[in-house]
Amino acid sequence: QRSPLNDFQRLRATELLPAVPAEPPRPAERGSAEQCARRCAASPGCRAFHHDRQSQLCQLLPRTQHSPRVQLHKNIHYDLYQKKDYLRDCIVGNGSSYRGTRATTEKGLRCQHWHAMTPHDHSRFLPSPRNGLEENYCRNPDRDKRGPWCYTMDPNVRHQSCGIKKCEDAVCMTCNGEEYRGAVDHTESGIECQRWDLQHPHKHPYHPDKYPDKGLDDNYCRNPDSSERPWCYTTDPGREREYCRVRLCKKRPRPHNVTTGCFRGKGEGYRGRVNVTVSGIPCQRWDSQTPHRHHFVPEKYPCKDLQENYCRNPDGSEAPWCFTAHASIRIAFCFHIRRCPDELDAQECYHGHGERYHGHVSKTRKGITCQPWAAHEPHEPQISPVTHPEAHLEENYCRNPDNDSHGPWCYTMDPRTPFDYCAIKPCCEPPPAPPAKLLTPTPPADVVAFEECGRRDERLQRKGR
Amino acid sequence: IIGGQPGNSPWTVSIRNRAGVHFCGGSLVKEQWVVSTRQCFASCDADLTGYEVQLGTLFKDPSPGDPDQQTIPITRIVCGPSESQLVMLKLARPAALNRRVALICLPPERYVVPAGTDCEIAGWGETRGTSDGSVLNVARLPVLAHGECNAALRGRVKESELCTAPLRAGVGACEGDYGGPLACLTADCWVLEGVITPSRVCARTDQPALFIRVSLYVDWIQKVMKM
Repeated sequence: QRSPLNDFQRLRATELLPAVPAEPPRPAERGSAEQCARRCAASPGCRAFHHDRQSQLCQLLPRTQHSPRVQLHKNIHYDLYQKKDYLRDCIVGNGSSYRGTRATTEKGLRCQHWHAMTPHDHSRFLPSPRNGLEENYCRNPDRDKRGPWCYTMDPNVRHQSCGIKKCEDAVCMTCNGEEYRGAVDHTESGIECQRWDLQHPHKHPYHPDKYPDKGLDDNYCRNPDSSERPWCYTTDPGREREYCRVRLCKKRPRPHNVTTGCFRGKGEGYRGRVNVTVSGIPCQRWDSQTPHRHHFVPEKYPCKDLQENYCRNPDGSEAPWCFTAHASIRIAFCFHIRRCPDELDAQECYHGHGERYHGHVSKTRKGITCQPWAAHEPHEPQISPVTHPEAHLEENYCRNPDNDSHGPWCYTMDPRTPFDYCAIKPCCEPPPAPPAKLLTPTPPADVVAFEECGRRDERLQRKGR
Repeated sequence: IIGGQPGNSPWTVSIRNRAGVHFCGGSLVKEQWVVSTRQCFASCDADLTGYEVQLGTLFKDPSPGDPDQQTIPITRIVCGPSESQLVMLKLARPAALNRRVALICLPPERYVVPAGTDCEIAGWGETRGTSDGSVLNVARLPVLAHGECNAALRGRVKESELCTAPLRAGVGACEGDYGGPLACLTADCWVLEGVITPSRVCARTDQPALFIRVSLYVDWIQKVMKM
C-alpha cells in the first residue's frame, strides 16, 4: 500500500519560483497532497508541485530546485514536493530512474550532450519528454548494471560510467544511526518504507511535527527510538517495521560532553560510575537480562559505554537511567547525579515566573516544537494574542501569559500534549527565603473551605479491620 | 506501608501495569484525573496502553466478582514541572463516586500545612510483615515544621518538599506505595498535601520522611485539567 507521495521529497513552508517570471503558472487544482502526487506522476512534464495545506490546493511544476534559473523562497502557506529522482545524488537499483545533474564521468571526463552527435555519433539514445535524456547529465537508458553513464567529450573515449554511488553507500551512519540523514528508503529485505507523515498502512507515534529533531523526512530510514540501527515502517500491511541496510562509517565519532562527576544536557555523555537509583536500589548490569529483559545489549550499542551497571542514557531520555535490580521496578532515573554547574548559567534564563520573558526559545523541555500562539491546530488555544494582547505572544516563542508559577510555556505541535513548559531555566537568583515565608501563611483551618472532596465514611475507616 | 493497619482511603488508587500487577499508588483528584509520581514511569512519553487504575476496593488483588471494584484504563500521562517529580494520569472514563470512591481535595496554592497536623499515608506496598499486605494499609504521620526538618536533614530539604516526623515505632511508606497520598485533615476534609516518592530506606526511625509538597503545583494540576 505505497502512497504516491513516496516518490516525492517534501520541503516545508517553501515555494519554488523562477528567477525571472517565465510562462504563466499552471492553474491551481483542488486536492490532497496524495492526489496532487498522483496527478504529477501521471503528467510527463511534472517534476514537483506546491501544496497549500490550508486550502487543499496544488499547483504542478515543470522544474525542481536543481533546474536552472529558479529560487527557493520561504512561504508558510506552501509545502514543496519534488520528485526524489531529480534531487537525489545517489542511485537506487541500477540507476535507470536517476534524474540528477551529474555531468562528468568517474574519470572526470565531461559528458557529451545527448542531442549532440559529436564527438560521438550515437543516434541510439535521443532525448524525448519521457526518457529523461536531458542536457549532458549522466543517465542509464539501457539499464546498464554499472549504473548511469554518458558519451564523453573525449574523442578517444566514446562512453564511460559516471560512478554514482548507491544510496545505501552514499551516506554512512555512526553508532546506531540516530543521526543518519541519508536517502535509503527501502528495508533490508527490499520492502519500500512508509512515509513518517502518514498513518497508513501503519499507525505510529513518530510524527515529524512531534519529533522535529529526529529527521523523520519523507519515507527515509531513520532511528527515532534508539533501536540498533535505522529502520522504517513498511508499505506492506503485513509487516509493520523492519531494519534498513545502511553502511556503518569506518571512523567512530569521539563522544562529546563526556563527564564523570556530573551530567550535561540529557546526560548522554555521562561516563561516571553511579550505579544505584535515587532510592538506593542497585542498578541491573547492562549485559544481563534479569530481572528485566531489554534490548540495550552493550555489543549492539558500542558508542553508549554500557559498562557494568552504571547509570547511562543510551536512548535520549531526559537524564541518565538504568534498569533496576528490583523485579517490580523496571527503570529508574538517576536524578541524584548532579547537573554540571557551568551549564546552569549558560542557557537562556528567565526572572521571577518568566512573565516578562521575551526570548526566542520555541521548544518544550522535551524538544517538541511549540504551536504558534495564533494557530488553532493541533490545539484550540484558550490563551491567544487576541485574549492577551499585552503578553507579546509572537510566533511560537515560549511565553508566560497566565503568570504560571513554573515558568514560560507554550501549546505544542504534539496532538497529545496540549501544553508543556519550555527548555528555559530560571536565572540563578539569590536563594529563596525559607518556604514558610515564601509560601502562603497558614490560615486558620476554618477559613479554608473545600467542596465535594475529602470526605469519607469514617465508619468504614474504623471497620477497616 | 510499614507500621500501618488496614483502613479506608477512598481516593487512593492502585496503578497496574499490562500484566495487571500493582506497582504504584496514586490519588484521585478529579473523576478522570489521578496524581502520582514521575518515578513510577519510564518516561513522560511512556506508552501506557494496557495500564489501568483500580479503585473502590480495599483488596490489592480483589476477586473478579467484587461489586465495588472499578478498573479504568489510563489514556495519557502528563509530566509536571521538572523539579516536581509529579505526573497526572488521565483516565479513559470518569470514575463513579460512591461510598468507596471519593475525590481528595487539593490545597490552596502555596498553602503550608501547619506542623503537627494529623496526616496519613495509604498504599498497597510492602508491609514487611507489620500488617496484612493483601489489603490497603493506612498509617498516621504528623507534619514536621520545615525548619526542624531542614535542621535534621542538614539543610537538604527543598522548598518543594514537605516532611513528617519520624516515629520510634518505624512507620512509613515503602516499595509499591510511591505515588500515593499524604492526606491531611483540614476543615473537616482530607487534603492532598504530599505525594510519596522513593526514599533510600523505608520507615526510618531516625530521620523525617520527605514528600512532594502538592500546594506548590496546584496551579499546574488545575491547568492540566483545564487544558
